This record gives sequence, structure tokens and C-alpha cells, in this order.
Amino acid sequence: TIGMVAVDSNGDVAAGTSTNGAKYKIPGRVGDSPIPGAGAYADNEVGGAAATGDGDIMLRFLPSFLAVEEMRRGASPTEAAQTAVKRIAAHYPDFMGAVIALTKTGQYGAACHGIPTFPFVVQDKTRNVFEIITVKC
Amino acid sequence: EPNIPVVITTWWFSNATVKAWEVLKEGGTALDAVEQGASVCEVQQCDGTVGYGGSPDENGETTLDALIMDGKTMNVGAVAALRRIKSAISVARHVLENTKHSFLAGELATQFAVQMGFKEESLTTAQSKQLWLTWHNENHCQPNFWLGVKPDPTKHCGPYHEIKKSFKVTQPEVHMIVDRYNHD
Repeated sequence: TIGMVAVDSNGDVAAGTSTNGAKYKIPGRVGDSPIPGAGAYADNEVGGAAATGDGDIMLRFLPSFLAVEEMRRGASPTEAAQTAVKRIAAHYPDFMGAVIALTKTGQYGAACHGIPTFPFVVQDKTRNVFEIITVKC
Repeated sequence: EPNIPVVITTWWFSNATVKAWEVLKEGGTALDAVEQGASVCEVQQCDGTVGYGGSPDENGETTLDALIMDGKTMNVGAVAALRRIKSAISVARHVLENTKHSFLAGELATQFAVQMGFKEESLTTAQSKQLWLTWHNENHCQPNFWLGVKPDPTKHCGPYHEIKKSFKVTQPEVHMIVDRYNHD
């Protein structure tokens, strides 16, 4: 799955995902990626978030929506992503997944669980080229 | 001063990020950036986890899911289990812009895409067929996602049937192994 969040020059936020899902799934199975609030979420008043991992588990917790709501309450993007991941881990300690989050002012962060590290890519006006940032899970 | 425009992307998908950034740098919208950025991954089949020819299901078919959300209007377009159409996020964008709905699924989402001018073609490749053949013939359909069925899904392929039981049997929920090449 690719998950992406962007803020344009007007301050408008968008988020999205695209995926071919899990290998060897039962035909008809759909994961978290196309579910609003699960795979991704965006709100111009706050920012946006996207999730990736075990979609059968993640879609039960709407982690992208939760991350955006945490940022609305004043959390940093990293804290918001951590809260979303921890909410899932509290119920499923063995789950594997990650959340990325971005505020409407361009702050960003990520959190992950069940894998050693998780990479995400950032490009903004402070960089000449994109940067791959890796967070420890 | 706000740090905008800006784009962030999951995993190592830098080419998609570069495309999204080009759109933003030229003054394009966040919605265009997300659609065009993710479309790069659909074409380049990022890690086999995006686009055609990856993650075959139990029948060997690749289907696609995509979502795009506009934070300005809270409008959403999404497709799930989309068959035989490569440009999933662009179909999702058409759901957002050309319907009053939010989410279309399956064969009927394909019909919508064809109506919107998308080309219908197989999403199977030689590589995805080989993946499926190895899983089915050499690995005896392991791993899979079945529980409470017979024949024993931890050893055999289907078709499966529900085990008729007079009392509830609790079975541990075995989670999907997520790595670079297998994730939602």
C-alpha cells in the first residue's frame, strides 16, 4: 500500500491510499486502505494521516481518524501517530502496522508497531530532494 | 511561517513522492498531488504492494483498493476489490468528482470505471501467476486466512466447508505477517 498526505500552497489538505491488498486473501476481502478514517483521513482544520500494515486489524480502530483527532486536541504528529498505534497494540500486541501524520502547517511524524523500523518519505520546501526518514517501532 | 506545500508518503516510495511534489511545486492542488503521486506507484507496482500484478488472492486474481479524501470539502472517493482496471486511485477520484456517493466496490465499480472511460484489462502478470502457483502447488495454500473449516486450512487447500459444531470453539487469531512486500 502507498499512503500519502499532502498540503498545497493554499493550505488545502488531501490524503489517499492505493493498494493491491494482502497476498493470498480470500476473494472479496478488503482491508483498511479504502476505508475513510482507517487507510487515510484529511481535514483542512487540522491536517491528515495515513496508515499501513495488517488491514484486517487496523480498520477496526480507524487509526487515521484517531491521529487527526489527536492533532486537533493539540498533539504533535508523532504523538498523534503513537496514540493511534498504541490503541491497536493494546488490543492486538502482535499486530504490525504504522501511521504517518501531517499537520496543516507542515509538521509531520510517524509511529509503528510490530516491525523493527518503518520508513516514510518527506518532501517540502526546506529540502532540495526528498528525504527518507526511518522511525524505530 | 507554515511549512507548506509539503507531502509525506508511507514506506520507501520516493518516486511517488517526487511526482506529488512536482504537482505541489507548480501550484497544483493537494488532491491532484495525491492522485498523481499514488498513480506513479500503481504504474511502477511499488514493491509489488501497489497496482497490477501483485498480491494475488486465493484464485490468483489481483484486485485493487484506493481512497482519496479532500480535507477542504470532506468529500471522499473510494473503490474496493476493483477488478481489471489499473488506475485505482483515479477511479476513486472519479467517484469523488462524478458521483454523490463515496464508495464503490467489486465488479460494479469496474463497470463505473469503464463508463468513466478507463480501459478494462487483466491485472495478472507472469510474476503474479508464478507467485500464486508457488503458493498453491508447492506451499499447499499456506499461509491463508481461514478458520473453523475443513479440510484443515493449516495443511490443505480448499474448497473449505464450515465445521459443524455443537459448542463454540475459540481459535487463536493468527495475524498477517507484514513486511516490505506484504501489507495493506
